[in-house]
Amino acid sequence: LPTRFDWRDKNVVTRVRNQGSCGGCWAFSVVEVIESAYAIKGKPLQTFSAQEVIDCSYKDGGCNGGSPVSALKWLNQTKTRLVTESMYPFKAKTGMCHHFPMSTFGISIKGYQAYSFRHKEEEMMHKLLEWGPLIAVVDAVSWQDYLGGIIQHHCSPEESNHAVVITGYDRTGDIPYWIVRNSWGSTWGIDGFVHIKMKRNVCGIADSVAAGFV
Amino acid sequence: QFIAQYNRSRSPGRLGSAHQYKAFQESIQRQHALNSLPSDLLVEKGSATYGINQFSDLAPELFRATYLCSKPSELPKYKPFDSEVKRLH
Repeated sequence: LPTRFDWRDKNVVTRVRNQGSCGGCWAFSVVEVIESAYAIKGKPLQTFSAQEVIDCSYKDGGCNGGSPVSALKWLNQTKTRLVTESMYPFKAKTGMCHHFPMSTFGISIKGYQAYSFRHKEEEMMHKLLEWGPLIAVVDAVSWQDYLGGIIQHHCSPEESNHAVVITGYDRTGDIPYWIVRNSWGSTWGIDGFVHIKMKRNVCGIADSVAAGFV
Repeated sequence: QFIAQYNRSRSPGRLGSAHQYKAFQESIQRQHALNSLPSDLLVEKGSATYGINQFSDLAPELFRATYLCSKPSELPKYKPFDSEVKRLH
């Protein structure tokens, strides 16, 4: 494994988004890993519709919350095609599910994987390289006040409540850390990202991990 | 500065409501606590810093209700062998 790896360096990560006052982090995380998986396959990097997942993943609660694994299961079972963000823009509120004609461009997933990597963050690094950016559900209560640096304390592995995307890791310094993309806009944290210490399941980063394949 | 930087222009010169102002004051206290690690915890170089950002006028309960809306799933523990078998199938 390289000492540092970040999918952003391969130009397969779209811009940081802002979920606004909609509790749709779970949908953003799913759409963002699918965008990257599509780009890793050599296709053009483009933004797909988080609003479509918010409106249509019927077992989740739209802007009131949901589960990335539930959304991946729905995408895989129904083979729903994700359309582009421009076709189905983000409205920051739950709406009616729109359906598009088959002629409209969209992508469906071929499958997904979801595991707990607790005590196995080394394996998780391998999977980051093999599968692409990974969804993680973490405890982000203390992130309300986060400005920068590596989170090592002040969060719990037992109370996960927020879905994010791991795009890379860095082991070149004294403290190895995961590079984690959030959906609270680019003015939050480190240009929209947060760094979390590796190896001790800080914030529950390794407990609920998933990836989608196209 | 906060009102200008984060475009909270509801009431120029003041935070929009008493609730927001109270939440802002509590945020500053909370951030101070987060930045002050107990001496028994190793303060390592590069540790996170906490301070005023776009969420500083939100009460913690409102922040949680609005932004922390995902649930973890009960997932199987990753076992390299299982994954290999699935891939071979």
